[in-house]
Amino acid sequence: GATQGRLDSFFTLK
Amino acid sequence: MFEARLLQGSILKKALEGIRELITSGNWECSSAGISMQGMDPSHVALTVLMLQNDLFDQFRCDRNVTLGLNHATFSKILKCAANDDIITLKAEDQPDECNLLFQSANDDKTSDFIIKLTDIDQETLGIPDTEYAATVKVPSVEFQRICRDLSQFGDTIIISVKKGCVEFSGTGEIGSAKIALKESGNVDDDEKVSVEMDKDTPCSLSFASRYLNYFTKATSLSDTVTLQLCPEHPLVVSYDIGDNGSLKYYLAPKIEE
Repeated sequence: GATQGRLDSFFTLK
Repeated sequence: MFEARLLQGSILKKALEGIRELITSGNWECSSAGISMQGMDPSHVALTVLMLQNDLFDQFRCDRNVTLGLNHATFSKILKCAANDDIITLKAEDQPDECNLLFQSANDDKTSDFIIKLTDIDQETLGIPDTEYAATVKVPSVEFQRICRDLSQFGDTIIISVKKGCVEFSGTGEIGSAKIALKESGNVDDDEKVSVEMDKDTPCSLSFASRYLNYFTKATSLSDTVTLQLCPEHPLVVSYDIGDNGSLKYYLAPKIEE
């Protein structure tokens, strides 16, 4: 099975 | 003050359809460049980014940057009071606590005036890094909507695979499995056609939650085509262009194989 990844590591705070 | 008049008011109605189920409320940032809004779903799996450039509006005035904190359920209820061919004007003072929405019928025999109260939303703006995508695929938006709906019957995961000249969508579940392949068409200028561009011709395959892909397809009526951008271990980008002066983009974190 696969687990759902999260976006947090991809984007930076402006 | 801020005032923006949109001849094609239906654009705002359609954009909100693609937003409201993913983000309950958001800061609509108004500047001289236009209106932008971004927000993540509560589980931080999907980021939604709307951009409406000033050129999309036939009249646009924004003296100082204004933030409209809007509850999307309320905003949607009000926009449903506008007919598809209504002209929609948004108005707000500097540092507003409410926003005025004016709907004018196409033949100017009916005007409707609404006021929506704004809410303070504590939300950080995210910077989206430039990414070199391994694959960029354009497909008719209605076709993508249909494929996502059809494959959702098989399971909660849709695998998107791009090979040279072909994009394949597949799903597997208890009842069976499905695989739908779209081949690149000859004439890519036509909105009915499929185009597949790859960097270095390396096949790319990623798994995504079908639930989110189906949310994104609520924006189908915004554009005849949808663009999918894939890169290994990166979020999928699903983009609906709003004419030449706007877009509704979604970023979706992939599922990770254990």
